[in-house]
Amino acid sequence: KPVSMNAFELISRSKSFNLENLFEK
Amino acid sequence: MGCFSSKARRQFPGHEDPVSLASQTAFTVSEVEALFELYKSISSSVIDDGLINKEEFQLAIFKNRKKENLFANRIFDLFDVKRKGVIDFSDFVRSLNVFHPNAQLEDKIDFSFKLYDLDSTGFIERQEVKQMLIALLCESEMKLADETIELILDKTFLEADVNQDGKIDKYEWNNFVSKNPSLLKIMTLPYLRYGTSLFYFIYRCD
Repeated sequence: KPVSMNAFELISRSKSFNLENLFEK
Repeated sequence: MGCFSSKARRQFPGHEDPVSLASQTAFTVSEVEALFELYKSISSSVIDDGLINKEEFQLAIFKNRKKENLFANRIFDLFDVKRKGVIDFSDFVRSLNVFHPNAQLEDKIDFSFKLYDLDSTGFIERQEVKQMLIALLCESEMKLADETIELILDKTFLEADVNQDGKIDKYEWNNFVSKNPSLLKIMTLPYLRYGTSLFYFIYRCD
């Protein structure tokens, strides 16, 4: 549930923060 | 070092000797060479000028160059160490170094602080966190009422902003991530661990 998390937990789950895509062709 | 001839240096501005880069980072020389292969592929995806521009960076992350994204923009700006509007090879290696499993925890904390400090004032302000939350909601097509967002921000700043001045300083951030280590998970890329798929990019030097 979003409200039970702090804002940074929510943000850090964003797919856009995932740099792993850089390594995938 | 046939792979890194003077010709390669001319074609790739900001190119630094892999031995030198390896000595300053957690990467081995072979890993720096592998990163060079990855770098070459990203930097030639839109304009083949040996540098990574924002469009190429977005394309590498989202496979879609048109998608404007707050997070990708911020990460690009932090990778653009020399503030030239492009990422050269040494910027690329030094920035990815922070995401190495063996990189210093301090560097990871520092980078994550800068990531959230959107306007680089030295503080993470409530407005910046709200901006990122809204961007996240747009991206995930999740809908939350403004009051709910404010509640999340209240809770977050109650925990993180110890002196309650409405902004999170570096010291408060250090304490906050120590209590919430999962926040640093995004700061480590398993791909950079020795012996993983990073090595698919290794250039075969004849």
